[in-house]
Amino acid sequence: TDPQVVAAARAHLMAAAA
Amino acid sequence: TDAGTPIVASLVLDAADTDEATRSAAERALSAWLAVVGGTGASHYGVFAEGLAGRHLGLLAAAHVRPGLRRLAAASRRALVRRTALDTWRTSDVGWEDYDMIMGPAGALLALAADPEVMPTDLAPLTAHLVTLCDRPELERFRLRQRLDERYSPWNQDRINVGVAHGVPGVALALCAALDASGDDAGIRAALRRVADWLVAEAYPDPLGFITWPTVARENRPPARDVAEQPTARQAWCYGTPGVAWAVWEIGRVLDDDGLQQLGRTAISSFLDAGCPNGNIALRESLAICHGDAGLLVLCDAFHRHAGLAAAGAVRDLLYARLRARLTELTPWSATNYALLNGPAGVLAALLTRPGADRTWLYTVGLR
Repeated sequence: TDPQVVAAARAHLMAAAA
Repeated sequence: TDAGTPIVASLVLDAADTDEATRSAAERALSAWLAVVGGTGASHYGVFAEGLAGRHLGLLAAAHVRPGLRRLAAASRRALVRRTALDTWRTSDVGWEDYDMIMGPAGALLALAADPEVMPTDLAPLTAHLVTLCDRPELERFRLRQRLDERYSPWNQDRINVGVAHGVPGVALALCAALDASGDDAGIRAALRRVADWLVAEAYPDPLGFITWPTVARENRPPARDVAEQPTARQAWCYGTPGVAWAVWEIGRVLDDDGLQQLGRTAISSFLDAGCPNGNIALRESLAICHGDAGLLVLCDAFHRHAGLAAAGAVRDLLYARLRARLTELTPWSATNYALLNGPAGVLAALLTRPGADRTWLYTVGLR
């Protein structure tokens, strides 16, 4: 998996979880 | 509360090489989504926002990576099947909620067709309704007669929409998915034949040199006037080529009609050759599935994967690189938007759907 895409996904999921 | 969050979460959790910090964020986002969905009622049948179809597809994605959620997905399935068996929709003087993918029965049918646990008979009430809507040669039943909110797409009033999201091609994609899920059905085939003939008649050459479709049925008006009436000459997932080209190719596949499949291929190929001109759209919109690059990416991927179109695979790779270069634009957007169709979740889902990824979520947008 593309690490930069995964990092953006992590940021998005953290925002969705907040 | 659409399926954006569970789909992105399930795609990262499904990948074997995802790091622990990302897994933890995905688990927490999934729990937050489940808490919101459990606490609010659904407002319509479709895939968009608080729709039942979007929620069911989100639950299917979540249960794929968290098997403990299978019982909840089963309850959602039973509720959706029971509700569609009891409900009725208008077959004349219709509004979006009577047929479309975004708010109506086409969305519910896509969600149930994507679910391997659904029985073919469970699809029958939805397919019967959509087949009835297609029973006139000019598809007159799809003419929008319910009053539309003047802030949104007022040019649809008393017209027949030719888009994937709100129009006849989206209904056709749902019927194609139902035919795949349920085996042969003469009624669905006849409906798709009428839709196909209508879409062939609506196709026209854009002045920029590609084959496309209008946003609403032309009805003997020249397409140039049709475009001038509307905010943009949009070519995207939602309208024109590539979205409608995909619907035409899919109808050709299920009807085993080489001519239709060739029209779909010619449309997308001519659009790619013209450099994918998609009208004037705002910067964030240019990223998303509905009007932007993420939608074009998943469509190019579908044309490459299912239609064997090499040129579409090459453009898909260019779009991947272009979206990847704009990832920093997603982070501030993610603070306020969790939508699949118009938001950053759809961009991430498109980028995470590399070879080997679970593709079930693509039913949410009429793809596979």
